[in-house]
Formats: sequence, C-alpha cells, structure tokens
Amino acid sequence: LTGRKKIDEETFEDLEEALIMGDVGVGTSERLLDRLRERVKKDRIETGEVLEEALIEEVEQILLGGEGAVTVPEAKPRVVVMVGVNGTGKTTSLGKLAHYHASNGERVMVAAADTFRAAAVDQLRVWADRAKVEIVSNESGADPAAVAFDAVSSARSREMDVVFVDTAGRLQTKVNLMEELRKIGRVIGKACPGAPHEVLLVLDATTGQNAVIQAKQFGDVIDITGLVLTKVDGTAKGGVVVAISDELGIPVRYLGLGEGIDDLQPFDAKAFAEALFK
Amino acid sequence: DLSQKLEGAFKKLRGRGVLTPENIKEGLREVRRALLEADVNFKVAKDFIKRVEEKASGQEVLKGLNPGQQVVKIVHEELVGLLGGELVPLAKADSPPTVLMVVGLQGAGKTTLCGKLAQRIKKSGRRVLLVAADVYRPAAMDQLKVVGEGVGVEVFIQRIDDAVKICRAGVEEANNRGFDVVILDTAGRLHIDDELMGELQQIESDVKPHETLLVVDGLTGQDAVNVAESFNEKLGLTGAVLTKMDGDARGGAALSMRHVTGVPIKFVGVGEKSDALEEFHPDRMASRILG
Ligand SMILES: Nc1nc2c(ncn2[C@@H]2O[C@H](COP(=O)(O)OP(=O)(O)OP(=O)(O)O)[C@@H](O)[C@H]2O)c(=O)[nH]1
Ligand SMILES: Nc1nc2c(ncn2[C@@H]2O[C@H](COP(=O)(O)OP(=O)(O)OP(=O)(O)O)[C@@H](O)[C@H]2O)c(=O)[nH]1
Ligand SMILES: [Mg+2]
Ligand SMILES: [Mg+2]
Repeated sequence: LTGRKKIDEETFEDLEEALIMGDVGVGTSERLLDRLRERVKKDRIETGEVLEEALIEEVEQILLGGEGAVTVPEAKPRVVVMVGVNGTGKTTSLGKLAHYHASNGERVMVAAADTFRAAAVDQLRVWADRAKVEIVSNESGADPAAVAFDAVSSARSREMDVVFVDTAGRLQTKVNLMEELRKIGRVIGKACPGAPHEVLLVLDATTGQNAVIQAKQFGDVIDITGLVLTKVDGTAKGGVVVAISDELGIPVRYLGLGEGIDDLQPFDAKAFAEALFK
Repeated sequence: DLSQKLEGAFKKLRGRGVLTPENIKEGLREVRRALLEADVNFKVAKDFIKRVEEKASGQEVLKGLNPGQQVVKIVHEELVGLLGGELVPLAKADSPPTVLMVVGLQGAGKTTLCGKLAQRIKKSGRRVLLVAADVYRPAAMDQLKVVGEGVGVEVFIQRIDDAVKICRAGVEEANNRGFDVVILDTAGRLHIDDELMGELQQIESDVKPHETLLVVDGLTGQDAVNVAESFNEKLGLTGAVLTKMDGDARGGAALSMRHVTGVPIKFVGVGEKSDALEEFHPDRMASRILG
C-alpha cells in the first residue's frame, strides 16, 4: 500500500482510509494510528513499508488480546450456542461446526431452537443430515428454551460429546427477544450445570459499526465467548472485529468462507490483519 | 446530536460574517465523522463533504440560527437530495404479468421481502404468484412456501436444480393463469461470483423483468458500494430495498448505494412479519444517518 517512500501525513491518511474502508471504524482507527505515531518515534520508522508492517502488528496484537474464557466442562456434553442478528449465518455455521466435530469422531447433537422463522427447523435438518448428526426439534412456535433444555438434557443422559444449539436471529433492539435469549442461556444451565460452555456471536463480514453494539448488547444477556465472522469470501473485510476485540476483548474463533459444509476455518489473526491492507 | 457537536466548532462565527472553507473546516470534520460512524462509505463521505463545502461557502451566517445549525441544515438538505427526490413506485407492466426479480447477497432479506411485496400487491387487489428460484439454500423453497401460506399467495415450486428453467416456467404459469404480478425469489449470491451473477443475467434476458430490486441489509458497512456497483453493472437494477431497519443501524449504506448507482430506494424493511414494509422516506433516512 505505502511502499518505500518516506513517511508523511499522506501516508497516515492512506492507512486511515484502508482501516475505515475495512470497517475498523473511526474510533478504533484513530487509536491505532495514535499508537502507530508513537512507534514511528520509538522504533525510528522511516519508510511506508515498515510503517504498514508495524500497523499490521498493532492490529494483530488487538486481535490476539481477547481472552474469551471458554469454560472447560467437567462432564459431557460441551454445550455451544449460536447467537446473532438475522441472516448472519448462524444455522449454516452450526452445520459446518457439527460436521467438523462429527468427522473427528465426536458424538454430536444439534438443537433446533429457532422455533419462529419459516422453515428454520427444515433448514437445520438438512445440515444435520449432511453432517450425519442427531437433531432435536419441536413443532413451530414451541418455546425455544424448552427445545434447548430437552436437547441438552438428552445429550447429558446419553453422554454425547457436544451439543450445538441454533437460535433465531434477533435484532438487539427487540427487548423481548433479548430476554428470550437470556432465558435460553439460563435454562441451558439448568439442564447442565456450567453450560453453555461456548456462546458464539455470529457476525456477517458485511456488517458495519452496528456489530460493536450487537456484541455489547448480546453480551448483556448472555456471556459471549467468541465470534464467528461469516461471508469473508465476499469483498467485505470484517474489520469491525478489531473494534470488538479492542473494546470488549472478545476473540474471533472461526471464519466462514462459503456456503459449503467444509467452508469454515479457525481464525488466524496475522492473516486477517494483513488482509485488511490488500 | 450533530448540531450540538458542531456548536463548539462554530462558536466564533456566531451572528456575523460569511461561511468559508477555512472557518467550517473543523465542523465538516465532525460531519465526516458522523457519516463514517453511520457506515457511509469513506469515498462517498469524502465526495459528500466536498459538495457541502461548496454549497456552504459564501453563505452569510444567518441571524437566528447558530452557525452549527446552519451547516447541519445544509448537510441535511444535501443528504435528502442525494437520497432521492420523488418516491418511485413499483413498476407496472402495460400488459400483465408484471415481472419482479428480487436479488442480493446471502441473508439480506429477499425471501422475507417477497412475502411482504406479495401481501402489499394482493391488498391492492391484484393477483400475485411467488416463484421459488433458489435452488441452493437448504429448505429455501419450503421457506417461500410457508411465507406464501402466511400471506395467502400461491407459490410456484419446481424441485429441479435449474433456476433459469424455474423462472421461465413460473412466468409462463403466471401468463397462462392470468396473474397480474409474478415475483421471482432468487438465491443469495456474492457479486464477485461470476457463475451465479451469470445465472441472474440469464434469467433477466429470458423473462425480461419490469422491476429488478437489489435487497441490501441495512446493517451493511463500507462494502455497500462494491455490492451495489457490481449488481448494477451486471443487471438492469430498477430499485433497491434496505432491510432490517427496525434495528438501530444508522443506514449509511443507503447513501453509498444511491451515490454509486443512482438507483432509487423504493422500500424499507422494518421487521420479520409480512406487513413490516414501509415506503422509503429520504428525509427520515437523512436524519437517521446524521444521528
Ligand atoms: N458466501 C457465504 N454465504 C454464507 C456464509 N455463511 C452463511 N452463508 C449464507 O448466508 C445465508 C444465511 O445463512 P443462515 O445460516 O440461514 O443465517 P442465519 O443467521 O441462521 O439466519 P436466521 O436464522 O434467519 O437469522 C444463507 O444463504 C447461507 O448459505 C459464508 O461464510 N459465506
Ligand atoms: N428484523 C428484521 N429481520 C428481517 C427483515 N427482513 C428479513 N429479516 C430476517 O432476516 C433473516 C434472513 O431473511 P431471508 O428472507 O431468509 O433472507 P434471504 O436474502 O432470502 O437469504 P438467502 O436466500 O439465504 O440469501 C430472517 O431471519 C428474516 O426473518 C427486516 O426487515 N427486519
Ligand atoms: Mg438460522
Ligand atoms: Mg432467500
């Protein structure tokens, strides 16, 4: 991006443009560039090329900084819940994760706790078939917390290795739906003490600054342990995860890069930071 | 609130003098920040600020308005102008059926929108046929079937794997059975997927839609320009719909979309139910973007 020429204000403007166009956001970009100016002095950085490398390091540090305490269960099953706003790829990502764990020899169950949206259970059923895992569901309109409870209880009594719970998409501004999610989390804990062990907030890479608000407000009703960033096979950079890691310390766990069952990758912070500037 | 933020930047201008590029520079930086926080594309925001600077320069500082308010008024007017003038209604064919094609990225809200459009058109007394042309997504056709049942509209389903054939057959069915409108629900796809974009071009050349609506998720950030540009290059877009605006996303994607394609935003999705569709109001959108 910046090459071997000497650093001037225009170099910083180019870097700011790359960060903002990557959806890192104004606030986080400013903090990053302030830190970068300090490094220019401290490390005596002279060329744009080295400057860009330093910025990539700063971004990588932020991304690696998230702890995202994942509870290690004392007994089976491990319970993972997929949450997020509408259409981000929760159901599809769940299918990919279920397949990954099943093909590693684990006994996997999926819970169809989206009892609201048209054909949501049918959609998950197709993924369960593809991943060759069991599915627990109920009829449309059933209480999602009840479906989650039944699935987790059943998995516990049968000592399954992992249960993935699919939930309905919901905008964080819908108070009743956020309370429903809080209840789902609480009820899962009743079915299996210590659960859920992982709660993955699924974010669409095309999403802008609203993702930070999503992370905050979903985090208020259920403890978010990690992010899944989907649709990175598009042209959006998903830089908003840098803001989320910076402000909330929540790490990215997986990247969704397609609609196929194998299109999931564990998160690589360095590769992601570099891609922001490509 | 933006005018409050600008008040500080314009303290020295109160009640006298003329707005100049120099004395409004700091204030315009605040406006640019607000636009970027609202997800307006970086380059679009840059162009927009230039336009505002040109419009504002030379204006007398008006008595009774603090200069910050005056600049916000100019910004707001400029935004409304760009977002879109006259409300452009849905296309209507001279001889039925009117063919509507709904396109966009994965998860934008197309299938849900098809149900909303079907209900709206049905309420106006016209017969609608929904066509399930998504052959990829698991249970996509079942989803549209349930959506159709919810609004009492028939859904054309052919469980084959050729979307072009389905659309052709669906429009033919609409023709033969005297439907007024036929709505094609297509699969979500990436604008950079040449094969799938080619599929849409084939459908377009086959059935010649009177209306091709690009559905964009209201939460979309900087990428909105890329998506809108690509879809507009490859297809004859006639309108756009911004969805999930019942949330608190500022909706800067609307400005980005309009700026690069000039395509009118016709509707706004404001919920998951079949009645959650509003006509696009540029003034409301402008206020929302400015926060
Ligand atoms: N290109 C691409 N598409 C994806 C990816 N993940 C999901 N999708 C697509 O995005 C669309 C929505 O995916 P879903 O899994 O239904 O999303 P969801 O979050 O469960 O949606 P709701 O339950 O309605 O809130 C589908 O068309 C998926 O195939 C990805 O990583 N890349
Ligand atoms: N809150 C809200 N949710 C919406 C709106 N429009 C659609 N949705 C939800 O967004 C999710 C995705 O909607 P779909 O209609 O399946 O999206 P799609 O574009 O057809 O998805 P693909 O076919 O996979 O590309 C669903 O959970 C819908 O209920 C809206 O205006 N507001
Ligand atoms: Mg889902
Ligand atoms: Mg669809």
